[in-house]
Amino acid sequence: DEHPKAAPSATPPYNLSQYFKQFVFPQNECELHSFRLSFSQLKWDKWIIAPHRYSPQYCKGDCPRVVGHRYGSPVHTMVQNIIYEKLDPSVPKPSCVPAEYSPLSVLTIEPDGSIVYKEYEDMIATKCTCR
Amino acid sequence: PHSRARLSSAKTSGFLGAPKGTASDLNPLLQLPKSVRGGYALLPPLLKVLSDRGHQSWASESPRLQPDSRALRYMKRLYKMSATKEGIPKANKSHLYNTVRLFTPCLECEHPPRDLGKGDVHSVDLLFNLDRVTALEHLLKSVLLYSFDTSIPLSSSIRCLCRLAVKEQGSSGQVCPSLSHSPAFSLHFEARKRRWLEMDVTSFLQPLIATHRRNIHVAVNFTCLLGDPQHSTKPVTPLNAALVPPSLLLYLNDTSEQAHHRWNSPGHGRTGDSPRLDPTGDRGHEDSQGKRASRQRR
Repeated sequence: DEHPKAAPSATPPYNLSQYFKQFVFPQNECELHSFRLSFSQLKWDKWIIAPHRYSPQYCKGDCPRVVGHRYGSPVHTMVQNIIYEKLDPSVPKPSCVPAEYSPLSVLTIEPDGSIVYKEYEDMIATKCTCR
Repeated sequence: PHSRARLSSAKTSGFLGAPKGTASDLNPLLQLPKSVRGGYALLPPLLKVLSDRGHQSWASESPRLQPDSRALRYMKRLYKMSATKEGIPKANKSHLYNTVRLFTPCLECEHPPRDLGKGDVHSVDLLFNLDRVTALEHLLKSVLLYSFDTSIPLSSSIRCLCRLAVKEQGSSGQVCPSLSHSPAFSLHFEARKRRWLEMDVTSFLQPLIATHRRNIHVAVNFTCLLGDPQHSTKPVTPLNAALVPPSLLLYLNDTSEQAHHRWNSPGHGRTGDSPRLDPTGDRGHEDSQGKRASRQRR
């Protein structure tokens, strides 16, 4: 720059970080968390023969304001966020919930002593979304 | 407000929580107001089992029939073939069942084995109670499962002939009527390879199970010979196997919403009706219609 202008006043550091903060994703953003339980903890291992351990997973975290691109959320989610922010805070913010699941195979002993192998749908959360 | 408060308490304790205190605390469903409890019937079968069993095992020690140890060993082996250690169903393209039920006979009468000189005739009357089969579970295959309970010379081949007859309850309420003749099933296998002997009786039991018969009473007449009479030079010796009364294995397709439907899952890459393969994953032959359909799809 041949014509040095007056040295711009150094923007105090805190403004810059403040300025960028609005673009940083929230620290505890909505995401899938692992949770493993064993049926012996629940004292159900007498009749749930398999599996011994079960990881249902769960979704937890804040939903960013502009959710469309990251979670496949419908436009309604952003509308609900705007209602919450600008019109009526009693309307809840969008929630972090499971969007997809996977099945689980269970081997159990029935009350009559028969044994059943069953595959249940939607027993393990595999993906989260904001709704 | 009252019922809602109670509902929320049910929600917090939940049937998964370890209950403490009186029976009413034990089973959260009992805390629900009467109007809501009706919804209990809507619970998916697994949750019903969990909440039922949770209630029974904590509130009242109802006697629990323990399954036969051999049957349990077989079902654990089936589980290992069908799911991973974490319980994820294996994406096995040709295994269509999402439910397998094993019933041990709750009643059998031993007929004194009549020695026909060509082999032991082993006959039993068996009563299977199928109350646990739901209306939404459709039969894909049924098998009588024998386990050999004796040491058989390993290199031998075994040839068995089995006759099955459905027994109606006698007018005099007689429980073990005499044996009448019926379609025969024959089997030939190598002892060393089999701890289990699966006899496919689907065609025989289909009509009974399709009509949701709760009790199936069959008379089974089983004749086994060691060695192959046509070829072996050795005298055919009757098989003194102590055949344990068989269990009944039902491969079912549970059409309820809570059950996992394989052919709809991405692993199958198939939509609509399930491919006509053998439900248990044996080498089935996709019929010409299936081939044509898959060619059209391609």
